[in-house]
Amino acid sequence: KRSAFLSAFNSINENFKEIVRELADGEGEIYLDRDDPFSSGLQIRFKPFGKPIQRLESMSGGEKSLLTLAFIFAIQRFKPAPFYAFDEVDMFLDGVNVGRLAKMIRKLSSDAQFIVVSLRKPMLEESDHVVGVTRGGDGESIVTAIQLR
Amino acid sequence: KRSAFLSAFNSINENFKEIVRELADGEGEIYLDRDDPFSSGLQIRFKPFGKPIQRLESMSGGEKSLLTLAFIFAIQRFKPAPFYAFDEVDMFLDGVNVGRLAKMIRKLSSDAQFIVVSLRKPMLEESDHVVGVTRGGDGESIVTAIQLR
Amino acid sequence: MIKRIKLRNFKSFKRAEIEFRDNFTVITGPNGSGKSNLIDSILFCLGTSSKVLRAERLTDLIRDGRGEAEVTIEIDGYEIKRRIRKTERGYYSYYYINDKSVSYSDVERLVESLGLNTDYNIVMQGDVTRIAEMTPIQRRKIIEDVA
Amino acid sequence: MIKRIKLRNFKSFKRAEIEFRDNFTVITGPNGSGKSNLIDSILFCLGTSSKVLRAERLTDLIRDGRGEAEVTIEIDGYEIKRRIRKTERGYYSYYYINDKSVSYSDVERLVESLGLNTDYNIVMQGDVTRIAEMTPIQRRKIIEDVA
Ligand SMILES: Nc1ncnc2c1ncn2[C@@H]1O[C@H](COP(=O)(O)OP(=O)(O)OP(=O)(O)O)[C@@H](O)[C@H]1O
Ligand SMILES: Nc1ncnc2c1ncn2[C@@H]1O[C@H](COP(=O)(O)OP(=O)(O)OP(=O)(O)O)[C@@H](O)[C@H]1O
Ligand SMILES: [Mg+2]
Ligand SMILES: [Mg+2]
Repeated sequence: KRSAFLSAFNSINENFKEIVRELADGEGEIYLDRDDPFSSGLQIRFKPFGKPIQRLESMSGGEKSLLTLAFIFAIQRFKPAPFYAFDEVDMFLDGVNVGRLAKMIRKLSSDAQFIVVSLRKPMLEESDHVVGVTRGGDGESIVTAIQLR
Repeated sequence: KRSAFLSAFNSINENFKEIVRELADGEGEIYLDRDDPFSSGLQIRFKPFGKPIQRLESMSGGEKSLLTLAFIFAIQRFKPAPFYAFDEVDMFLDGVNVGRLAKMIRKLSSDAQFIVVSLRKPMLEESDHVVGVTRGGDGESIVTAIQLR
Repeated sequence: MIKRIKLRNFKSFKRAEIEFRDNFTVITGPNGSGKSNLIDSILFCLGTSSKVLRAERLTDLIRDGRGEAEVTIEIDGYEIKRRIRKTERGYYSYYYINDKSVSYSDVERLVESLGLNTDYNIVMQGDVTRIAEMTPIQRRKIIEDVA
Repeated sequence: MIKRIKLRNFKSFKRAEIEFRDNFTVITGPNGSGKSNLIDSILFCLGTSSKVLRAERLTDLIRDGRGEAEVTIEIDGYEIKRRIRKTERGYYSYYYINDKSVSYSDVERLVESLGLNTDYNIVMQGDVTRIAEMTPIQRRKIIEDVA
């Protein structure tokens, strides 16, 4: 049990370092704050390129979103799930970071299915297929397919 | 005390009805769920044009944002504060609703000062003045003025 | 992979069918149009509680004025269906796998075997900073789940 | 109306001065650039607790590696200044109104007289649906405050 946890932790940490470099333009890592894994807490350290190391609680909304997503993607590489559903995970991101996230999802979509609700243009443009939802005459939701290309 | 509360409540409710019609494209009102104001709860009722009346907890992120802002603006008309500071209050809104909110703030800005943090284009375009913030060489925040016009 | 979702009288949907042909699908549309309701329909079908689905009672998920709601998901060769029907005192919940009536724990076992841990592969609206804001102990527990 | 905000070693700001000439100002910039820190500086100056300012201790508001932070706000003809200095055991907090040293309750009285109820006229990031999601009793209390 202990060795299974540590081998999972180490490989997720390797993934996390790689993904943070690409997604959040900085150096990230996860570490355990005690020797015994089963009584420890999992901490996240993040140092954006050109800036000092940051405390997690003083980070901005956009920075926290990117770290959360990097953590999810790091787990995905270790143990892929059959699909991922994200509901407006780009809401705090500026245009540049939405573009970066969209490209990352495009890359990861060769191994897993991503269903992403978004209002942001860079995300729509990067997807394979856009599904539109609107309200019809008596208020019911109607699904239409939007072709961007 | 009771009559001061009720006259405040009634005039805020009148404002709320007007603002919801313009901002959220529907009929809204606030009401008290008991006769005694000081033991009652304030409820919000909202019926979008062309849709049935909605329960507050089943509403979408965008719909709840608009109702919250309408309530704040309804109070502002009754008792103006010297300034308002909003940090990305448009994050759940689609492009059309960001535009509507921006026009409403422009109108209200003849009576009060609004300082609005936003990443959305319709909001930047409607403002009098845009202040840009970036990070400099050693990571410190730098303020620049951006002229859109 | 999810191939298709079919909804009948689920929240704001009367009847709808969404086919997923590719691996990267974006759902878009105006505020209040039903995008999050679609994500809710996936959680509903896989057996989640009403709290997460922005509803006080499970029957609030049934389209206003109707008596029952149904969601069907085709995933990795299986067809999982869940139906709820209003009754005088509450509701009945029915589960089906490939049209055969099953219990909730059958669905739970199937979902587990497909590797569907909805704790981190479904992120609800407004939840994106949740993992950064949870306690370090809770974060460590996620690693324990996947190890 | 706020005419000017001056910051010195507050969070990510070394030295900055923002002038507000018009009534509708938008602050924009990339993620992590310091936009929310600017809004935090207004709350800090008017005397808010550290919890709201995304800091565990008030000294976390002082720019990394410095010994003190200061924010000055010019509003409706007054100049309100707050400075905090790190000490061995914690920190000292100093308040000034028009360069005269005052106590926290003096600032509180001035803020009250200017009609600044930060409960509803300052909406922090991620908080926009707060009023819709608070309990009906909490919502009624807002009306009581302004009546
Ligand atoms: N049982 C129900 N019957 C009818 N309509 C319902 C029911 N439950 C929820 N709704 C409606 O669904 C709508 C909300 O849909 P949803 O949350 O999916 O919107 P959305 O597209 O995600 O919007 P946003 O972009 O603002 O997040 C509300 O208008 C609500 O009234
Ligand atoms: N005491 C401090 N010293 C130095 N930097 C700090 C301090 N406190 C916070 N910061 C930095 O401020 C940054 C966050 O700034 P802020 O929250 O204002 O960003 P933002 O522009 O609002 O971004 P977003 O668009 O993502 O919300 C973080 O990178 C954090 O490290
Ligand atoms: Mg939604
Ligand atoms: Mg911010």
